[in-house]
Amino acid sequence: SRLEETIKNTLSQNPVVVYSKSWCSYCSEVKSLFKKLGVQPLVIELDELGPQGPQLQKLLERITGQYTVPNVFIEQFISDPKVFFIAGGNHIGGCTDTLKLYRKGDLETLVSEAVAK
Amino acid sequence: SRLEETIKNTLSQNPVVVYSKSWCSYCSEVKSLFKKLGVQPLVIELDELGPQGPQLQKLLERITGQYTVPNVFIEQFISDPKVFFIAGGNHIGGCTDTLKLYRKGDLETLVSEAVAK
Ligand SMILES: N[C@@H](CCC(=O)N[C@@H](CS)C(=O)NCC(=O)O)C(=O)O
Ligand SMILES: N[C@@H](CCC(=O)N[C@@H](CS)C(=O)NCC(=O)O)C(=O)O
Ligand code: FES
Repeated sequence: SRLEETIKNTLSQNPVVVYSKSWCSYCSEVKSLFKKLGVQPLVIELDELGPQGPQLQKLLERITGQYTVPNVFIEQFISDPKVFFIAGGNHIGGCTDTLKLYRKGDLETLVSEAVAK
Repeated sequence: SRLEETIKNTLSQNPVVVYSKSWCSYCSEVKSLFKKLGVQPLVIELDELGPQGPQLQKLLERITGQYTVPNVFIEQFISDPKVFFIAGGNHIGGCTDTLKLYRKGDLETLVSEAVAK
């Protein structure tokens, strides 16, 4: 579908993507975390897209199994170019998952690899 | 106004009150914190009240200076009965304020005093 193509393009053209809602503190935490790591993610505020917002949110749930925001993606190397777009492969998770990776030191690694690519 | 009276009654009849939104993780954190302290706050989900929700939220901002959720109140002793209802006197704050008090050990004290009253 057209919306699926939009997501594919967004994820393939941006090393770090956060689907967010502008009023949400969990989303703010994730955004400032990336800012702290010196990376500017592409942020998509689902509450600022009119009717397309809920459509995107449901489609993201279909692709990743996650309905909630923040919904975080980081581009990761996949050796087989035929499987470049697997949202599951890029999907980091929500606020808690992102913070977990950060505390383990893994988030910084993933981000620098994605940005370098 | 009628809505102001509603808030006054709510705050005077319940030792712990949380104005919340059902989908919000900051609100969930505050709710489970009180549950951990063994107290069941009165929770008012502003997103489940139809048009009254936004009205309440604006009125709470007028009374406390705080527009955001969670908006936490704990009944506190005020020696002069003439000033029993001063929302500023009962107003704890949001998620961050509540967590700060919890880590200092003050939240538990405030809650047990309010519940005992
Ligand atoms: N544990 C998840 C919680 C995610 C969550 O519950 N997000 C809320 C907002 S804080 C949500 O998306 N609620 C439904 C909605 O806003 O549509 C995380 O760490 O990201
Ligand atoms: N630092 C505040 C943040 C409060 C906040 O930004 N709350 C958000 C939801 S997480 C909010 O109320 N946004 C406006 C709204 O939902 O109407 C706290 O700790 O409670
Ligand atoms: S809406 Fe409050 S933390 Fe997300």
